[in-house]
Amino acid sequence: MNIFRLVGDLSHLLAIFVLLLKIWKSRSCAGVSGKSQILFALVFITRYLDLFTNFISVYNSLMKVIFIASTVATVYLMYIKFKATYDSNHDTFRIEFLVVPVGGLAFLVNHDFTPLEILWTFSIYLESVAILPQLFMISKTGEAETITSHYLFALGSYRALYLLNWIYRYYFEGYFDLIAVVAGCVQTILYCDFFYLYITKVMWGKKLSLPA
Amino acid sequence: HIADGKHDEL
Repeated sequence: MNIFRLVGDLSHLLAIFVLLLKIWKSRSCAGVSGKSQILFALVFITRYLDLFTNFISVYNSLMKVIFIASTVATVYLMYIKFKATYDSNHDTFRIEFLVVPVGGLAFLVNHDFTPLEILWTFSIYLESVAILPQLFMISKTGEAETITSHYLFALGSYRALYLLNWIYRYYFEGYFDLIAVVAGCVQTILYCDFFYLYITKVMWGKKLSLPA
Repeated sequence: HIADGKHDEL
């Protein structure tokens, strides 16, 4: 474990709870893409199937349980409890256009042709594009609530920190996982224009609005 | 790739 990965995991945890609290407190999921949340739930479920078979540490197992539970809870709040506030008219990204190609790629490019490893690879590839429905929804509505932009900033920062973690581990531990690094770069690049808007607008107290 | 097929990251 290194500081980049620890801060990255905490940033990821913060993002998930910022969103969960926003929906719970405001009793509304306006401006939030339910499709992205479904994809994140799929990412965690397919990635953490080794929860019971591969014990790494208490921290690792605890975080896996928290990530799965909180993301499933978010999907539950959006599609069941506060369904009336779900903005399905703007959350129209065709996620099958993400899941199918990512599933095919996971079969073709992976470290090990075993069920668990293919599912892990699918999860890594899917996570890199899972935010697209959310970014697409913001581009359609033209703006995002400030709390939603904080969520996105924490979520985007987590994988950027993981890139630093992989540089650290490469030099100090000789650890290198090409699949995770490439997917992590794609994932972080997708946030770039949001990061620009966030730093130039939200940090100065303005609302995040996309140029029409 | 991680030793003995285990992924130690979240």
